Amino acid sequence: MFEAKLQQGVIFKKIVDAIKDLVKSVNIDASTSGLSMQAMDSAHVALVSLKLNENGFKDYRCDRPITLGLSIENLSKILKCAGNDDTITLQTDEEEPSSLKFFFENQQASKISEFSLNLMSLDSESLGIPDTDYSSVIQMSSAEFSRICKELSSISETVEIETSKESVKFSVQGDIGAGSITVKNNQSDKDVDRVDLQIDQPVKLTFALRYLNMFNKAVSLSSTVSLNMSEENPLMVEYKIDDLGSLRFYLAPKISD
Amino acid sequence: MKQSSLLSFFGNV
Repeated sequence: MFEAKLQQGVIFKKIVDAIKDLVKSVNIDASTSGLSMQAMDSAHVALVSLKLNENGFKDYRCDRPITLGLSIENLSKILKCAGNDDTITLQTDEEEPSSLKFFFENQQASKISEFSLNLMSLDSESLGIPDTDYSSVIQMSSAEFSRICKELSSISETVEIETSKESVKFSVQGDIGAGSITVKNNQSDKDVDRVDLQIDQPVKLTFALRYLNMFNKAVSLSSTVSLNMSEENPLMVEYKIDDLGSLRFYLAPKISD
Repeated sequence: MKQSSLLSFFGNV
């Protein structure tokens, strides 16, 4: 028996919206400790990693580990039928399920919707991601990071991110010209202004803005985002989801020819 | 510059 009930079903809707442009199908692994998922885009440039802890769910039961192979597009179609204030319950009784049941219930418990999504058997393509002590960690407003990436992507396809003890600089060079946006360390009480820089070693890395813009679809999951970088390593962009877990994106850097 | 692949950083499990 597997059953997971999310009080705020809208969070699940937002997660699926945030990854649906990046990955087409995913294996969700359910275990006693919660749900996890890892999937790469078809070009193997970006990876999404989701972890939801069992104690973040209103009800959670998983008697034995199961893998749920899902088409994100089809999952998205079913989740469109859930209201933003609904609870969402995932359920299956089978040991090797061929479908996953969904229950959506509104706050007044006056409307209950029930759907079943056919599952797929997917080759798992799990990568071992080493635990990394990142040499530059930036925590800032997710909306502000999203705005910067969006603005710069009209000038260039790539952005160079350079950290120093005091600031992080986003630079672009394109056919029409060049520019940069520098964000300084700022210990404001307001989330929207706050910028936390933990710089052990400065880094300078270049990334494709197209992917960063896709990651930023997760902006509504968290008011802050953390950018974790080490020289010659993939960027890790993390959105923490309150008590539930985290949504992480990894992006391979652009390297010199 | 060229785009690198995640496969060159992370190993298969």
